[in-house]
Amino acid sequence: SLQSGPSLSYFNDPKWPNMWYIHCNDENSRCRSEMNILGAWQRGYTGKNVVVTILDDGIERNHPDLIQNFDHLASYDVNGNDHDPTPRYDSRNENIHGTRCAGEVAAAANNSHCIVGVAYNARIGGIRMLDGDVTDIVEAKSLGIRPDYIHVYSASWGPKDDGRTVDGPGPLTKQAFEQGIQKGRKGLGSIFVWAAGNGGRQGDHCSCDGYTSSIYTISVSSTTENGNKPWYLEVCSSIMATTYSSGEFHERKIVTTDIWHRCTEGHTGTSVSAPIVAGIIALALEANLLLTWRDVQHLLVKTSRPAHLKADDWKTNAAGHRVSHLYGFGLVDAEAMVLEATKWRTVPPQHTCSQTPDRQTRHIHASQTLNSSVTISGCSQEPEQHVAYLEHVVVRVFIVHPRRGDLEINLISPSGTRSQLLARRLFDSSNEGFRDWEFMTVHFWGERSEGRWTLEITDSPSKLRNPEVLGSLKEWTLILHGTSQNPYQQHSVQHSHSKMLENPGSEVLEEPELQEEEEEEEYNGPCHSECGDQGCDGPNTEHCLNCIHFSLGSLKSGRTCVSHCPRGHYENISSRRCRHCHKGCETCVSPSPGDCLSCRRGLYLNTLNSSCTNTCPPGYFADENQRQCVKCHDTCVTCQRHADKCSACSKGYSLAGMTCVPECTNGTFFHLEEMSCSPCHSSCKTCTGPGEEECIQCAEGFLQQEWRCVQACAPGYYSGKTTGLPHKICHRCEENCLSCSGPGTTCTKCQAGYSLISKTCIVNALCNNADEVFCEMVKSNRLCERKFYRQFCCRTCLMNG
Amino acid sequence: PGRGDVYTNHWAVRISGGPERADGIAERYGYRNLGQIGSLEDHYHFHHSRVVRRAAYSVKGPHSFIHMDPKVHWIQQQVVKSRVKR
Repeated sequence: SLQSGPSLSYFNDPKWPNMWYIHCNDENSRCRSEMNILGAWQRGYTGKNVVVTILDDGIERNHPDLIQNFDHLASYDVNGNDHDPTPRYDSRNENIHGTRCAGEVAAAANNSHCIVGVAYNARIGGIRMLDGDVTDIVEAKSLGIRPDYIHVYSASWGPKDDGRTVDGPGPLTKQAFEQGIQKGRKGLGSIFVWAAGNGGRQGDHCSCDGYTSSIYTISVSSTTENGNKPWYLEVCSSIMATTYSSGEFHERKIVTTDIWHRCTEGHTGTSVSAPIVAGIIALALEANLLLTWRDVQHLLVKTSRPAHLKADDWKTNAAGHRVSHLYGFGLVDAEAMVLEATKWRTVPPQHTCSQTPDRQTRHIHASQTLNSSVTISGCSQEPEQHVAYLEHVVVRVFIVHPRRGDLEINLISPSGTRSQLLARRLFDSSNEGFRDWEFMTVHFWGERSEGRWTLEITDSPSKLRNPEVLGSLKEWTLILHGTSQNPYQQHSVQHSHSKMLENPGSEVLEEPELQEEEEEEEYNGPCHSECGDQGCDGPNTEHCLNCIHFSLGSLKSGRTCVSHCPRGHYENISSRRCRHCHKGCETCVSPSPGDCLSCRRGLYLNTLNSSCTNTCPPGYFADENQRQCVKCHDTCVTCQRHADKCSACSKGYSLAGMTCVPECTNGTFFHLEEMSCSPCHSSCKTCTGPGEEECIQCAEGFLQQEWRCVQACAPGYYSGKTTGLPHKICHRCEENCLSCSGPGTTCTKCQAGYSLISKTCIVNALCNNADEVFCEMVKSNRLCERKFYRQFCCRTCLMNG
Repeated sequence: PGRGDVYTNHWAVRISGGPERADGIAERYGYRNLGQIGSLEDHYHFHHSRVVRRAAYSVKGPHSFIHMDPKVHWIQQQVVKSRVKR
């Protein structure tokens, strides 16, 4: 039942043909319309009456593509304390970010300017709060502006993504989040959309960002056009969904509005993705404005899907949701969101159940794994806290550790789903540990809470550490959020049916009959379904006289019939027997060592020769999840733990952090934002960035002085050659020299308060006790030739001859 | 607060009894009450113009006496948070 409206196959906005992630305009190029935004539009949802605001460095409210939807009531300038969110303009264009994000959400359609926003009829505001000192007050104020008026807050910022920062909201901001979800939108809850971190190149992990890992934020990650992991993307268990963004060489980019009334194709990173999701949520809210903040998260879990996104950790949890640490539940689907939204019934109230296992301090030994388990009932005795069906799961830990980056933390649910709460971070050398830090995962969404939960902490020292200093787990608390009833039970007959299947009543009735039959000496009852045509002498699989599928075991140990052979065996079709694989193989097609399909724990499948090995060949890395040697990214020669975490690069590429980027010619450097070689400063021959302090080698005619290249050495420096460098370097003169002719005692001019004596600058002070004997001691020990003693009565002794 | 923190001349203060009482306490210690912090009830934003705008440590002075006022339930000098655009 599509609503009639303007023709959506064509808009006159000049960048519309480039919006490949929304529509297909060229039959010859690949179509990447899986986000189904066009489908949602065609059903009539374009964001009308929904208010979105961008928390950032301001938005250009009079931009021709924003002016039509700009909403001053959804805007504020926290930095300037007024109501105008216009960004501060400067020559470096530092404040382009908010305007770029705003355009993605609500750029007007069919106005012959720039692009079409995902929710092109939504109202858009901007909260200018990043252009100044950001404090807890600034963040709390920003998140609490007009909570009954603004529906969706979109933020694409956070603590440094440098792989070593662990930081999150302060006490006021935490309260602002809580107030927002409790009271915002007249009690339905504000919707906070957050960009996951961009620190993939630094091996950062978004669990170390307390904003994106908060249960109150919808954490969004990005994928490239071909479904690959962009170079900047971080992994973590709190990511809920994904959109397209740019981030891989030779792939199409995202277009949006830019300041100075322009358009840009330079917007990249997860900042692209959060506003796209904010726009899609606006479409869903138009379809059903009564959705609560948790309904929106449930909708994303239900409708996002892996599509063609490539990740080696996709898994299906016990509730049937496919989830990954890179992409959460996958690519968002706008049409599915609006369709579900129209028929959605609010999920039952959120309950919270916490449990802290015994508070005994436990040491974390280097190169070992510490396991701590707790068995819980999901607070079934407390009706107000009872959590039977999981939503967010939080683990609060107090860990003391000499090197925080060496820690990896996993949580395993009673259903056996494993979620990585923290991966190792090579750059984090902090000894601060994690003090009441909260890790969050959405990977158990929909699973049952009761049973044994296991926290697994692994310490893998990346550098030589003092073996006497051990880390320790002081305390941990498992905090389960969810519902006591099945949140979807009221939605469809299918769920009721599932519930009936779970009822064990019918099986219980059959048990006494079996018991009675087992007591008889001669067995006349039915054989197990795995038994073959020769019958059986009992009801179980080990009582079969032959098997319908495969027989497992030997005459000595006893045989049993199985439908499939267990791990470590293969199915020999001709003999209908389960035969042992070669030692080390977990699954195989023959007993040969080169016919393995997967390997036992601790070994990795070498795909080149199908054997199991404990070390992978060059160009491959040992993937712990797949237990397989996986090929490094094409640009890497060697890599660590992930295909794109390179440790050495192929010819023509060089290492930038953990990514191999194309080598640029002299005078240029690889610009990661623009994905191209950009010119160095004119004083540099080679460089790492555009600034004059980012030279690696100086251009011809320039000398290196400290961190920049200069045409002539400054006073207090002399020029000299250094082996291994093609250009000269300005070395600092001796202490207190204003100018000198070379290294050592070659001063030609001294600072005020010093005198030039024997080409050395000596303080203008006389020693009272520098008599002949004393000066003889100074002279015989050559004290004045030693830098440390140079000011030691030398002037007095030298003046006295 | 840790190493490398930058302290500002802004404070978050929790005072019950309404904005007039907050104004009175601010005035008594030389602060200016810039109003409620967002929608957080009883939480006010105080500014002190005679304290250095950015400092490497928390400067003590007559303004610090506010910490001892029994009507002030909680007070926190604001520290600059390093935030990056993504």
